[in-house]
Amino acid sequence: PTKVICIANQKGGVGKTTTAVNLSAALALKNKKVLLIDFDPQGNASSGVGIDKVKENSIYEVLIGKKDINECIRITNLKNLSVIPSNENLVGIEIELVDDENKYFYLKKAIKKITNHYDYIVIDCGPSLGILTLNGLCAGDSLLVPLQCEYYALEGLSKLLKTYKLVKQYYNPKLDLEGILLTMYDKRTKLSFLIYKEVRSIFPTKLFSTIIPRSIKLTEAPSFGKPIFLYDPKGKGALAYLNLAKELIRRNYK
Amino acid sequence: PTKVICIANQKGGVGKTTTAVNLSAALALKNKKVLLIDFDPQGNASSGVGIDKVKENSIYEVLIGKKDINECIRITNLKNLSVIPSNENLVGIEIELVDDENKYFYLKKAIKKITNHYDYIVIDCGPSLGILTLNGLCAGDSLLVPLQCEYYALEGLSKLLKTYKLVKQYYNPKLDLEGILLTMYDKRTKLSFLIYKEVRSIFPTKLFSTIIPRSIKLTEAPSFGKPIFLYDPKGKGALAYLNLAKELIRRNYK
Ligand SMILES: Nc1ncnc2c1ncn2[C@@H]1O[C@H](COP(=O)(O)OP(=O)(O)OP(=O)(O)O)[C@@H](O)[C@H]1O
Ligand SMILES: Nc1ncnc2c1ncn2[C@@H]1O[C@H](COP(=O)(O)OP(=O)(O)OP(=O)(O)O)[C@@H](O)[C@H]1O
Ligand SMILES: [Mg+2]
Ligand SMILES: [Mg+2]
Repeated sequence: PTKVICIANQKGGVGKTTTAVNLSAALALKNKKVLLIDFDPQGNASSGVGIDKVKENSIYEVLIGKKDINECIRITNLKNLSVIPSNENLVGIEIELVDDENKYFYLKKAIKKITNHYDYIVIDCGPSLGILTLNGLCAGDSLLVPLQCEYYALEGLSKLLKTYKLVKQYYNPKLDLEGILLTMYDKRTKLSFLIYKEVRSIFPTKLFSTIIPRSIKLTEAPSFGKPIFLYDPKGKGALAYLNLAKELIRRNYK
Repeated sequence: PTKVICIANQKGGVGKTTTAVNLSAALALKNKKVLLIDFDPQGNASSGVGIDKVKENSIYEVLIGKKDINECIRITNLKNLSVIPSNENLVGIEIELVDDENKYFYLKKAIKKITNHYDYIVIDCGPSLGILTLNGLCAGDSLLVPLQCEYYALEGLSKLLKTYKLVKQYYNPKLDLEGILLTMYDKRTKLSFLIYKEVRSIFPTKLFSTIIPRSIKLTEAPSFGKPIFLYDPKGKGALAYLNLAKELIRRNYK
């Protein structure tokens, strides 16, 4: 069966898109069939895999029933990795659905048709806990939380986990916490280590043992529209995301 | 008269809060009376100046008319710098005001009473272009755009400037573009230089000549609740924000 992983954190710039793109790519390299859904109106995950902004066949048109989901799935520069791009219209969902009682289940409904075609579906959410992210949490089997090793990022963790518990209790009982992933870990500063210690003490079983180091190559790869494996395959960023994919696959086959 | 500067960019993690806190502090050091308004429900700007999460006297209670604005102004660890903290309730504004025809002018109305008490009012917005940020743009005399020197951040700039033009045209004709501030500039990567060149060619007159370098001390200072000037006053982060304040004061006295 397909595993749907929602990548979310309302704090901005913590590495959600970088994780969505490179974890999806790493799983594809491990011969898993992967679909990446860009669920952020900014469209960063789409350009991170080399897909330019689309006008019509995006996840927005799928949600509102204007296009069939299969018309919006694009292949990427990596075998086994497909993507459904987003576009700016997606931001309108937050207003358009505000009075709809099924507002949190549009994405879940949209992907029902295709779930058994993939091993993994990865959903990249924007920096918010609004209707879009809640759709991601209601469609997901699990939540993966990228956590930047910096102070402001730590502040928002408890609110995110409260929202996770509410969604699990009232909307999506099967939603698990896949784990907390430390990102942009910088060995030059004690702060990264202090944050690692703090999170490990609060969530001993939920912290991924893989830690993503700060790496300039990870910031450069998106400007070429490539996952890290096509830009700097032997570097520390690629190695870390490969280890993350292995850890994820291992955890799911327990 | 007071100058109200709105700091906004829907891309997450580009340095909005770091700029709001440290620019406000630098202006305060230059003997300007400054009020920092934390307009992000995450509350990072509040903790960046050492104010813990407040339950009642936040900008939210001011907006809904439950508290008088003077009851919510707090002094900080820096002379001449006061702050109005935010709290989690602020996120509710996006839903509560959705049908209100004056929804974009609540902040403007709230700060009218106090504008002549300060030289500068600085508004820190969250990573969105929703009702909260639009309130910030409608209350502001100018928009300051922090732009991280990385690829994904560049993608969102045109959308932000489109929103700025719409607000100026339909809601707040006095809104100027204060400028684009390059943040987290890393001389080790060519990408930073390429982004600098690109932005300079498109907005030659709007790019601040001050550039904020990537600096570990800037990430560490918030964990002590201090602006950079109380944590690492001689470092490159403090110097850059001091130069920014000087450039801003110079520009405003032309
Ligand atoms: N491990 C890393 N090392 C260095 N830079 C990184 C790393 N991970 C991400 N980045 C860079 O940091 C910036 C923020 O990352 P990214 O855009 O993935 O975060 P995000 O959480 O998706 O942001 P948003 O909240 O806007 O959606 C990007 O420019 C990205 O290239
Ligand atoms: N010049 C800099 N050098 C190094 N780190 C920085 C710099 N500016 C900001 N940071 C760090 O980068 C992270 C993101 O910055 P910040 O939180 O100010 O961005 P933001 O735009 O306010 O984020 P959000 O979109 O969540 O509101 C923070 O951990 C901050 O400490
Ligand atoms: Mg993102
Ligand atoms: Mg912020």
